[in-house]
Amino acid sequence: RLRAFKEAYDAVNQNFQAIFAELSDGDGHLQLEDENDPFNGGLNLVAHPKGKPVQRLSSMSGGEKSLTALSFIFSLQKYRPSSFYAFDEVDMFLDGANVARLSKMVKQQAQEAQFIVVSLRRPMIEASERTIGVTQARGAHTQVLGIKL
Amino acid sequence: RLRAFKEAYDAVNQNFQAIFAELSDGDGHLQLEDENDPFNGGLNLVAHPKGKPVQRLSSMSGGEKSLTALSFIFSLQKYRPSSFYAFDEVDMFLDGANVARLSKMVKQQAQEAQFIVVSLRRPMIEASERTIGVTQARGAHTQVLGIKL
Amino acid sequence: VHIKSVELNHFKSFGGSTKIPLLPGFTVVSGPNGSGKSNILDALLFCLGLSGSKGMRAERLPDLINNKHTSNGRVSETIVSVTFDLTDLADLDNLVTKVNLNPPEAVKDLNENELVEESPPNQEGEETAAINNGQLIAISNNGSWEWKVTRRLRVNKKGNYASTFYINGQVVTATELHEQLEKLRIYPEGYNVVLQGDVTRIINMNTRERREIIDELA
Amino acid sequence: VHIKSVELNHFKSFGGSTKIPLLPGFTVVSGPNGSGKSNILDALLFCLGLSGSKGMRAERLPDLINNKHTSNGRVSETIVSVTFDLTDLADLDNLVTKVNLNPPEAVKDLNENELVEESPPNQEGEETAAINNGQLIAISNNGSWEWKVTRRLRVNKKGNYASTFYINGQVVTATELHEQLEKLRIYPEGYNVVLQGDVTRIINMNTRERREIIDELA
Ligand SMILES: Nc1ncnc2c1ncn2[C@@H]1O[C@H](COP(=O)(O)OP(=O)(O)OP(=O)(O)O)[C@@H](O)[C@H]1O
Ligand SMILES: Nc1ncnc2c1ncn2[C@@H]1O[C@H](COP(=O)(O)OP(=O)(O)OP(=O)(O)O)[C@@H](O)[C@H]1O
Ligand SMILES: [Mg+2]
Ligand SMILES: [Mg+2]
Repeated sequence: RLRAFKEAYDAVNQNFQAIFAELSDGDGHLQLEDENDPFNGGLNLVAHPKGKPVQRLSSMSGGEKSLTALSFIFSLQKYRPSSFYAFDEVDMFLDGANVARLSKMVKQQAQEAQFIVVSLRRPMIEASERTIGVTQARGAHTQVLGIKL
Repeated sequence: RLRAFKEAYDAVNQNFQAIFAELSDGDGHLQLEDENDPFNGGLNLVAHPKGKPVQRLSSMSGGEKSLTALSFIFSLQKYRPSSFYAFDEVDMFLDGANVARLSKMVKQQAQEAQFIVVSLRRPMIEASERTIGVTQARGAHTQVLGIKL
Repeated sequence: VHIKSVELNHFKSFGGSTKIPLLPGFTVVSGPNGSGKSNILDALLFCLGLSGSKGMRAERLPDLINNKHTSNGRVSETIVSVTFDLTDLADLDNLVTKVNLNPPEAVKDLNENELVEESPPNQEGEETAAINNGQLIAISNNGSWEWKVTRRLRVNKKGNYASTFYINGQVVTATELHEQLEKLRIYPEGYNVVLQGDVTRIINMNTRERREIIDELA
Repeated sequence: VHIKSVELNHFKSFGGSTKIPLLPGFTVVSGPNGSGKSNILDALLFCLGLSGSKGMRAERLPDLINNKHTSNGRVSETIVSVTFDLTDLADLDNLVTKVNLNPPEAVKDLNENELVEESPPNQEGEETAAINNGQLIAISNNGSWEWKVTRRLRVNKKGNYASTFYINGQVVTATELHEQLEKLRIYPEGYNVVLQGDVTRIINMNTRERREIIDELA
């Protein structure tokens, strides 16, 4: 059990470092509370956004936290790649520049797997290959529009 | 104690109905779990966004929930008006049309009190009287820009 | 491998029968607040059995049926189908039994009138069984190999409900479905569907819960 | 009544001395993630004593001091001042004692070198006392009546810390400050400062906690 955990942890940690550097051009890594006996403690996400000292998740800003959490989710997905991914408004805390960076990463990954991303942000809509519009007129059912295949 | 609660509750409830109707042009109201003994139960926010059946907060969409919660916050503020208000990215779950509606409401209230609103969304920035820019270059301190008085 | 279409019948805010075709690559779904975007992702989770009712923002499964469609004393149901295109699946020949059905529409669309309770809707012969010795069964359609998962939730007059999974129109158990999904690398605890609020949930989690995510993956 | 300016010295991501002038009406603060927007609101909460360290995203108060400014074996401190313009306060004459100081800069700026520990920095005469029989004391400046609140947090060599509140440069207790703030309708449990995440917190609250918000207001 410990060996299986260590193998997964080391791989996810490596993924996290690479992905966090790409999304926020800073340095980040995972940190176990108890290196010797991981099951005895928890897991911290430690990151320093570009040019800032190392900090724990709790003292970061809203946007920095969400970039760190997103990097963690993506590093889990990279360990167990799947054929499709669906994201629901994961970009809501990010400023325009960070949304653009995230959308570039999704565009690149979309060459290997299918990505369905719900978003209200313009840089994400612009980076995608196509947009499906969803609307619901008063009292009516949901209509799905604009599916040009 | 009960009388004071009832007085506050009735006033906040009235505020909530008016504000929710303005922000989302639907109907909403507060509902006590135990009408006869309010201290014995909790408080529900019940709202039906335009043209939809009445629903509890738990079955609404992300944006509908946040409009309902915002209406509740504003109705508390209206009961005890203050000289200044500060909001930190309260518009992050909203689509463009709802951000515009919220910003119109803030613009109107700003005739009576000072509003300092942190936001990344374009409709909010466009509706304001002035924008203060904040930035932090790599490794430097926070700089505050663009304060044209 | 990608999802080729999602069909929703009376699922949450969707009415009669809505078919949403999907392409490989990067697709954005956008629209006003409350219009039904998250409901599409809930439909995927429902059909593939990847989450309980709470994860689909419903107190109980029957809440997933469009509320204009439910009424007392009548049977009401919701059906969601997800069709995968397996044509580019790595190791296709080992994992998949290819079946040519003529004409392709022999896989009956599970619309509400034709579904017979619990018995396989397609009696035309064994070749459209759900699973063949553990292999996926793909049906040919215009040169691509398709695999269709369907889930139906039915509420009877007394308010009792039952839900059934189908692969290519044949009844299967949830466990059989999950064994098949693993061949496409789709796992219930995998993070391939990130719901609205999951990012905040990860941020507010305590360190032990975060570590447990990796335990599950290992 | 409105906030005329906020001055930050070594507060969180702010360096030496940053003065942010503010106008009445609707002002937006915008900028990239992590640039320091929420820190400005934290500075308001800190100075006016409206929240504990948790509410300002700090484990302990000393974490609020700019980390480039703190170092072991040295005294480090952060000072935040908020200046209000009271000119249009309703019922001004009953609530406020107006004091003309010549020249106006007689209210010493509390920069780090001149502050004497715990004793009122301004010895020029009683007229600049902090409070006059419960009334606010407003200082004239170019025709407007100003009221300035300052809070200083100091950490000594051993790592012990103490924080002091001032009104117009005179030491006051937190309770005295809150009594004065109530005259401007600024309350600690009032919802006039809505922090990042408060909307989500209200949504996820249980019904009892939500009802308790109204109890506090009553
Ligand atoms: N069983 C049901 N029958 C009818 N409508 C339903 C049902 N369940 C949920 N809904 C409605 O679906 C709507 C929510 O849709 P959804 O959560 O997909 O919105 P969304 O497009 O994701 O919005 P947002 O941008 O705010 O997140 C709600 O208004 C809700 O009332
Ligand atoms: N004591 C401190 N010394 C130096 N920097 C600090 C201190 N405390 C917090 N910070 C830094 O301040 C930054 C956060 O600023 P803040 O939360 O105001 O960002 P923001 O502009 O609100 O961003 P967002 O748009 O993501 O919410 C963090 O990067 C954090 O590291
Ligand atoms: Mg949604
Ligand atoms: Mg912030």
